Amino acid sequence: MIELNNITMRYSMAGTVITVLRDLNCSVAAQERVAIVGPSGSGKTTLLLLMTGLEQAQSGSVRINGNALESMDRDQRADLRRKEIGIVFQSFHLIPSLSARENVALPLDIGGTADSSARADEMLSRVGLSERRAHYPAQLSGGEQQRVAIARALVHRPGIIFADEPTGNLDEATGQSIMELLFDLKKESGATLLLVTHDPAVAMRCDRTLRLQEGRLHDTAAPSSE
Amino acid sequence: MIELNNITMRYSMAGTVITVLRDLNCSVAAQERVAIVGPSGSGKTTLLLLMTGLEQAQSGSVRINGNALESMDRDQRADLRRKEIGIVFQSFHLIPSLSARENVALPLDIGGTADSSARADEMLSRVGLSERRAHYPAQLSGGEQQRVAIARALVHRPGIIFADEPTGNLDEATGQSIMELLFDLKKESGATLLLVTHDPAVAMRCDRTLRLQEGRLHDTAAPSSE
Ligand SMILES: Nc1ncnc2c1ncn2[C@@H]1O[C@H](COP(=O)(O)OP(=O)(O)OP(=O)(O)O)[C@@H](O)[C@H]1O
Ligand SMILES: Nc1ncnc2c1ncn2[C@@H]1O[C@H](COP(=O)(O)OP(=O)(O)OP(=O)(O)O)[C@@H](O)[C@H]1O
Ligand SMILES: [Mg+2]
Ligand SMILES: [Mg+2]
Repeated sequence: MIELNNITMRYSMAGTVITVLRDLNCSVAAQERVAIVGPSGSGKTTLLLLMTGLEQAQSGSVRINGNALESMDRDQRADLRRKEIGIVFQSFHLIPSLSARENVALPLDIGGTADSSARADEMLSRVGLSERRAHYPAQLSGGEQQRVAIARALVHRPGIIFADEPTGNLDEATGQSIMELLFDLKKESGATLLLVTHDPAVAMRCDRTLRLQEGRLHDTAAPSSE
Repeated sequence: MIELNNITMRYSMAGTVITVLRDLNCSVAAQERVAIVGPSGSGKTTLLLLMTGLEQAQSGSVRINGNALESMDRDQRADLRRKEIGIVFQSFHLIPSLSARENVALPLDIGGTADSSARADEMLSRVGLSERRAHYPAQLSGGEQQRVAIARALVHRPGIIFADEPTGNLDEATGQSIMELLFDLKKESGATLLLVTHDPAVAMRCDRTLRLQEGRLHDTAAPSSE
């Protein structure tokens, strides 16, 4: 389902090269729930961007459902994302000029689905935001924006769900109900779940936890093992 | 130090009025460490914006160090903030066109301090970001942006530190070192600390925890008491 082979990723800035991922390998099976943990700045978001084709590594290969991303052009990668992937970004990336409802309906509108508003309403209700449908992102709390981003990532029932710190702005109770939703949807649609998280409670509910350290992934026995 | 009396805050949108805070009262003594907890969407950020004069309530009064904010104009409130307050925003609000170092130096530059770069470097080192000084916000991880926002809020040694979910994007270890820094600085400069947080570990380290529920603040015995 998701395969990374010998991935090396560097960022170049004026006079400096930062090697974030070094010869990294990773394999996620269909329907697996994997948590990715590691210190701030270790490269978790970078890893997610590579897995979803939004960044490209200097060397190595990424396969999503058998498709090698490095041999696809920008439009083909965008197509793959639209059909098969849902992404919750660490900084949400909501569209400021669209309401919560319009933001959530967007993946369905782009795909030409007829009942996009009804399905957006249903997903917003599942994240507890029925009463905030008409609000624009600037009229929502931090955790409400996060939940709109989550609803948008799930509304088109993607086969792979990537979430970058999906409970970072949520109190414990709301965070737990969001995890319930993610795991329920995974059961309903057989999705694969890849969750970057700082929350041990989230990692503990996954099948496997990978720790990112010094640019490489290590299996861990338990999320809080040090 | 911080006094709120009979604060009622509403947001008006097309055809709807949302009452977020109802007749709310709150008093924080000098050098106290107070945590504010409550569900996503309950009004914590709104409360912080009112306490810092960045929003104005429909009724009630806010006093900071004896100054009634509602009888000050915009410039006077901006002056008060610059001299006496440090704010860590939930969405950071870093300036995209300035490097990490320039962002952190900004409160000192505005205040006309001579050694602003040296002091910015010192604070960046205390949040573990010496090697990221030249990066622009877009070249930083989520937790690194959060730490730059924290450094910027502390660099001018304000008498009151407001922080809106300062550990939301940080792993446990980095989050703990940031809390150490906040509490050390509070000891060094006698600052008052007001922390909005979803993290029980943060609340437990404070002198008092207030829970925001149905628009009002309630004292709690312990952060996780339900
Ligand atoms: N465009 C860029 N140019 C240079 N360096 C970058 C760029 N983007 C990210 N970095 C650096 O790469 C490293 C990894 O960033 P990444 O966002 O993947 O970390 P992360 O593990 O998601 O951290 P966090 O938990 O704080 O979100 C960081 O140290 C960051 O400063
Ligand atoms: N400009 C606005 N117009 C209308 N409603 C708003 C506006 N800003 C915030 N709200 C609403 O006011 C309520 C309180 O928002 P606030 O940002 O204070 O919550 P919060 O407690 O900080 O939540 P979180 O923990 O998710 O950050 C939310 O339900 C939000 O939708
Ligand atoms: Mg990240
Ligand atoms: Mg908030």
